[in-house]
Amino acid sequence: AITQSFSKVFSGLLQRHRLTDENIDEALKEVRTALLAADVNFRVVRQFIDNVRLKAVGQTLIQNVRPGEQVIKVVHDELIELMGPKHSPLEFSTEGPTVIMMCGLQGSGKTTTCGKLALRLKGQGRHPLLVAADIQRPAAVRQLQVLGEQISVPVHANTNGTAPPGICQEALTKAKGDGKDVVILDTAGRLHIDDPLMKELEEIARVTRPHQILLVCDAMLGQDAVNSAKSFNERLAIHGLILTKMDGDARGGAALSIKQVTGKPIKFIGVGEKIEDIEVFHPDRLVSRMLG
Amino acid sequence: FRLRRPIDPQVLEELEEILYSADVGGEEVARVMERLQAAHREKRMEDTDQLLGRLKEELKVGLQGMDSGLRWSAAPPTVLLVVGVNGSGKTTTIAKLGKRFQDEGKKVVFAACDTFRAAAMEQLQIWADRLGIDLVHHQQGADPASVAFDAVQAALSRKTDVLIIDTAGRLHTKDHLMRELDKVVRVVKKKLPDAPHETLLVLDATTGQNALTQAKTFREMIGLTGVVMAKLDGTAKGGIVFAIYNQLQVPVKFVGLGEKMEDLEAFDPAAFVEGMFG
Ligand SMILES: Nc1nc2c(ncn2[C@@H]2O[C@H](COP(=O)(O)OP(=O)(O)OP(=O)(O)O)[C@@H](O)[C@H]2O)c(=O)[nH]1
Ligand SMILES: Nc1nc2c(ncn2[C@@H]2O[C@H](COP(=O)(O)OP(=O)(O)OP(=O)(O)O)[C@@H](O)[C@H]2O)c(=O)[nH]1
Ligand SMILES: [Mg+2]
Ligand SMILES: [Mg+2]
Repeated sequence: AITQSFSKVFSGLLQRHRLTDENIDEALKEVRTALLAADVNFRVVRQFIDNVRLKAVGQTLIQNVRPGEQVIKVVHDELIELMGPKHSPLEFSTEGPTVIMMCGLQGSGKTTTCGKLALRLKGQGRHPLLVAADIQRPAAVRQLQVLGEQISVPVHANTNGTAPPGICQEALTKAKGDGKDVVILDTAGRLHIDDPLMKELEEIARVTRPHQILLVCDAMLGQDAVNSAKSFNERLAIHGLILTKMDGDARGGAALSIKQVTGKPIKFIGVGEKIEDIEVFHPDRLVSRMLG
Repeated sequence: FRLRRPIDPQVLEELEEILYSADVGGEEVARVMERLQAAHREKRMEDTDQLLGRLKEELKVGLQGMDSGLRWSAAPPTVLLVVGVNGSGKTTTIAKLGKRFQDEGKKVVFAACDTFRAAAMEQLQIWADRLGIDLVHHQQGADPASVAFDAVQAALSRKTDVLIIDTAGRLHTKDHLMRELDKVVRVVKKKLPDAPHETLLVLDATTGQNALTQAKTFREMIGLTGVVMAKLDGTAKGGIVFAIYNQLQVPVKFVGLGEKMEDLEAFDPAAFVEGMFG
C-alpha cells in the first residue's frame, strides 16, 4: 500500500514536468492540417499522428523549449526516420551489365530521367546504353535519341515491330557485346490499373532481370499516390523511387505516403528540365518542405 | 461506403475520408462537411443512403453554374492557347481537341510553340499527320512568340476556324518561363485583339493541392478561361476542381480519359461527382 501511494505522488510530480496531452493534441492538430495540405495520404497522416502521440506522451519537458515546439521536434525526427535512410545508392551488378528499369505513370518524367541518370553514371566512369522501349507514345523514341545525342550516350531503338520486352532483351545482348556496363530501360507511361500494360512491364522485368527497378514519381502527386505506388511495387517489387519536378513548389507529401506503403527508398530527385538536373535524395530537405 | 446503416460519427469520418482521397482538399472538405452536418441537423437523415445522397447534392451544388462551353470568335480563327506544367497532358489534349473540332467540320491548325523540349515538335507533328491538320512550326530553339505570330498569320490566310497553340510545359514557379508565356499572349493579341479566345490550363488528375497553386499562378500571370482535367481514366479523382471553381471561378471545360485522340469528353458535373464515389 505504501509503495502504491508513493508512486502516485511521484508520478503526479513528474506530470508537471512532462508533455501533457493538451500540449500534444494542440500541436498535432496543426501538424495534421500541414501534412494533409502537403498531400500526405489521409490514412498515412492518421497513422503517423498516432505514432507521434505515443512517442511524445510523457516525454520530459526540455528546458527553454515551448511544449508545442518540442512536439514538432518529435514530428520532425519521426519524419526523418520514416523518409530515411540518408542516402540509398544505386546497386550495381557484380557481373555483366547493370540493368536499370524506369517505370511509372504517364508524364512523370521517366524519359528525361533516363537521360539524366545516363549522364550522371557516365560522369562516374561508367558506359551506359539507353534503351527506347516506349514504342507507344508519338516521338518517344526520338525524344530519347535526342537526349542520347546531347550527352553522347548510345540509344538502342528498334522500329521493326518488336515488342518492348524483345527490344530490351536485344539491347542487353548488344550491351554485352559492346562492353556497356549499364543498361537503362525507358518504358512507356502506364496506369497501374491497365492490366495488359502492367503485364508487359512484368515481362520486360522477367527477360532482363533488372538490378534496379525505379518508380519515377511526380513530386506533385496527390492522395492517389498510394494506390499507384502500391500497385507498381506489388507487381514489380521496385528497388527505389525517383521523385521528379522537385524544382517546383509542391510540398511533396506523396513521398511520405509512398514510403509508408512500399517501404522503398527515394534514390534521386529531379530538380529541373536540363539533363544535369538530378540530385541525390536528402530526407531532411524534403521533411522541412513537407512541414511547410 | 456501406449503405443502409444508421448515421454515427464514424460514418461522417468515412465520408470525409472519401473527399480527402479524391484530392478535394482541407478547406473544401471542411466547407462541404459543415453544410452536410447542418443539413443533417435541420432534417434528421435516417441512414447512410440519405446522407450520401445529400453529400452528392452538396457537391453538385458546388459546381452549379459552371460554364463548360467554349467561347468562339465572331470572326475566325478562334484561338485556343494550351498551357500547364510539365507532363500534364497538353500536347495529347491538343490532338484530342483537334479531332473533336475536325469532326464538327471545322478547319484546324496547330502551332508548335514548344520549341524547347526534346522531340516536342516531332510529337505534335505525328498527331497533326494522323489528323491531316497543318502544323506551323519553326526550328528547334526558336522563339515561341514568333512561332505564335506566324501561326496566327497562317490561320488568317488559310481561313482557319480554330488555331490551337501548344506550349512547353513549365512550372509556375519559374518567372522567366511565365514571362515567356505572357509574351506569346501579347504577340497573339497584337494580331488579334480578342485572342486568345480560350486559355486552357491542362491539369494532371493525379496532382494534389499543387494544382490549385498552378491554377492561381497561371491565372494571375496570363489569365485562364478554363481547365482540362487530363488522366481522369486513372484512379485519381481530380477533386481539386471544387477549390479551383469556388476560389478562382475557373470552369472545367473538358476531361481527358485516355491516350487516344478520341479520349476527350466535355465536362459533366453530375457524372464527375458520381465518379468520385464510384
Ligand atoms: N521542371 C522539371 N521538369 C521535369 C523534370 N523531369 C522531367 N521534367 C519534364 O516533365 C515533362 C515530362 O517528362 P518526360 O520525360 O517526357 O516524362 P515521361 O514519364 O517519360 O512521360 P511518358 O513517357 O509520356 O509517360 C517534360 O516536359 C520534362 O522536361 C524535373 O525534374 N523538373
Ligand atoms: N491515361 C492518360 N494518359 C494521358 C492523358 N492525357 C495525356 N496522357 C499521357 O500523358 C503523357 C504526357 O502527355 P503530353 O501530351 O506529352 O504532356 P505535355 O503536357 O504536353 O508534356 P510536356 O510538353 O512535356 O510538358 C503521355 O504519355 C500521354 O499519352 C489522359 O487523359 N489519360
Ligand atoms: Mg517517356
Ligand atoms: Mg507537350
